[in-house]
Amino acid sequence: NLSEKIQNTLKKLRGKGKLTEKDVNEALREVRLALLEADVNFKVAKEFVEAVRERCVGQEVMKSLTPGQQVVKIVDEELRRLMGETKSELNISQTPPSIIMLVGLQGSGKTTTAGKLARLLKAEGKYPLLVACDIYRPAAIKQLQVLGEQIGVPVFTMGSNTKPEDIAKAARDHAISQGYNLIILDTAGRLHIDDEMMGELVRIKERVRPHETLLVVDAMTGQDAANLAKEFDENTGITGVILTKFDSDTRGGSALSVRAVTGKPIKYIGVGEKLDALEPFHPDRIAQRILG
Amino acid sequence: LKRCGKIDEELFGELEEALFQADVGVRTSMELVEWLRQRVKEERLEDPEAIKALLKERILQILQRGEEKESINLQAKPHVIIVVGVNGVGKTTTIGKLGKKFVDEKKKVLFAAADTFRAAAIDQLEVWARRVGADIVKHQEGADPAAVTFDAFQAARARNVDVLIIDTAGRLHNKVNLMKELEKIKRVISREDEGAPHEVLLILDATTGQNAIEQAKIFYKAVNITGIALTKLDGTAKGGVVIGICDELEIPVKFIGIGEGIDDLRPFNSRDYVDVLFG
Ligand SMILES: Nc1nc2c(ncn2[C@@H]2O[C@H](COP(=O)(O)OP(=O)(O)OP(=O)(O)O)[C@@H](O)[C@H]2O)c(=O)[nH]1
Ligand SMILES: Nc1nc2c(ncn2[C@@H]2O[C@H](COP(=O)(O)OP(=O)(O)OP(=O)(O)O)[C@@H](O)[C@H]2O)c(=O)[nH]1
Ligand SMILES: [Mg+2]
Ligand SMILES: [Mg+2]
Repeated sequence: NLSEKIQNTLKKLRGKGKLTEKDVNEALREVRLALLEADVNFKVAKEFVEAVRERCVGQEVMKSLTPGQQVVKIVDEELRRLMGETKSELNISQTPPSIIMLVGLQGSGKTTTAGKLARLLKAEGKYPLLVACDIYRPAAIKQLQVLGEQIGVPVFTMGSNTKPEDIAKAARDHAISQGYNLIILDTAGRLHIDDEMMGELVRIKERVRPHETLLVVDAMTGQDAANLAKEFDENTGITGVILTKFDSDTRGGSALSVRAVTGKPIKYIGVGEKLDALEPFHPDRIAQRILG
Repeated sequence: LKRCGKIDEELFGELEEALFQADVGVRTSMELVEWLRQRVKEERLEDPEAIKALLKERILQILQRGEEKESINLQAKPHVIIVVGVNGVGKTTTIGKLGKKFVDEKKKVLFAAADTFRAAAIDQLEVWARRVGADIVKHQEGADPAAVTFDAFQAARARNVDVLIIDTAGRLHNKVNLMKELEKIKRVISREDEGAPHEVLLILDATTGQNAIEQAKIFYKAVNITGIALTKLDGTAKGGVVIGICDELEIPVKFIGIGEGIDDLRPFNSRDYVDVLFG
């Protein structure tokens, strides 16, 4: 694992006497490669290593009797600093209904996550309404309805011939008149480079002003995680991230990439296909997973 | 200035960076660049364009490795294709697109709705069946996928179907019981026809990182993958993981998905792919 690699690299070099900057660079190269192997985005890994390097050329490391351990400690601290604290509270509005919008690439797990969130919030005493804003994917509305039925949460739909922004607005009116205090909008998967579809998200946002816009990202995503997160954030403005399929054996470097380029908190992780498989995100656990 | 060795090192660095950013992975990228370094030294290459072209040729070689095993043998009737992969990669959509391709070739196509787990999975495949003009065999949600598979095969025989495509539920390769279920589905088919399945197609999402290699290895071990379809290449991801997969397992990439529409499937062209990789 990375901790061991760093320690071994610097242990070998210490035999030569005083530690030089070149020696530190050698260890940092190990860090960069380990991050890349864990699917952290190339540019993100580079910037992270630069931040670590700045701290490594100080007294802390250069004068230490165990520079390897010092470097590991710094990498660990910088990872934790980057990932932030556990911040899984959703921004619930004072004036209901609170509106949560889920966005992301095709197949990332939005519809399933919508179901999971509805179930969680219902258990917390809220009255959620699921809203079917994916009018494109075959049987998308039916999928949300089946999930809603499983957890006893109603699904608002206007079929697939009404624009998603109009469905969202009608859902909000319906929620107000029927006493739902929370709305979860499930949107269609889309590419961050599809201007028309990205424009649709902006229109939905303008119609109903969601309190939370959560980017749903597949934890197994590689280099592209940084690109897509940046685009969604710049285009739509996200307030948080949910990483799905964390029950896979992926290293999860996408978590670092998404956090680094958007600065937004990762609020939950999906850890299974069933609707109870949603957990608050623990930043220190991802640091563990990436460091190996 | 072009004879200076330092120019080469900078070039190697740039090429390696391009590979990293395309999800080629650390190990495969470094192996490729090391191979290139050797060849450049041996052949005393100096022109950056020639060096880059050499790397492209090497990657092409790797991608074409599995292709010799290729033989579109639609002799068996029904020709059975099982479509597998982790959750959300595009299995069901790819089956729809494949169905269209075969229907256009005047083949009789039957879909088997063997994803009996996920909400509205059967409904989703039914829409595709209608769209392309394929038949469909389905049970109710929660039924045994092996039973659906068995029924579909019998129906394919009875109805004189040319191509039977089996849609399976998304499953993570690290879930042992789900992989066992997949092995059972395959066994059902091979019990009915020992030459079948004629194709076990692994669907990989181009946005997936190094985990794709693990997916390919485990699925290959479980059900002997004969081909890969790389989807969502219409996005910004390059799907570079296939290079390491081809290198290690020699499984050919047969198709690419370039969109959500019925016609958004192309046969894999390794030369085009390599050009885009460095594009
Ligand atoms: N193992 C696992 N599977 C998940 C998780 N979240 C979602 N899935 C599965 O991923 C697949 C895709 O989920 P969907 O909810 O349909 O994804 P989506 O983002 O709504 O897809 P589109 O609407 O087509 O963009 C399904 O098979 C889900 O069961 C998770 O946390 N773990
Ligand atoms: N842009 C793009 N989207 C695609 C492509 N292939 C599939 N999709 C989309 O990806 C999403 C998931 O597709 P599915 O066919 O449901 O994936 P799946 O593997 O069957 O999912 P599960 O059965 O839930 O595991 C859908 O929104 C599809 O439209 C592609 O080549 N390009
Ligand atoms: Mg969906
Ligand atoms: Mg499917």
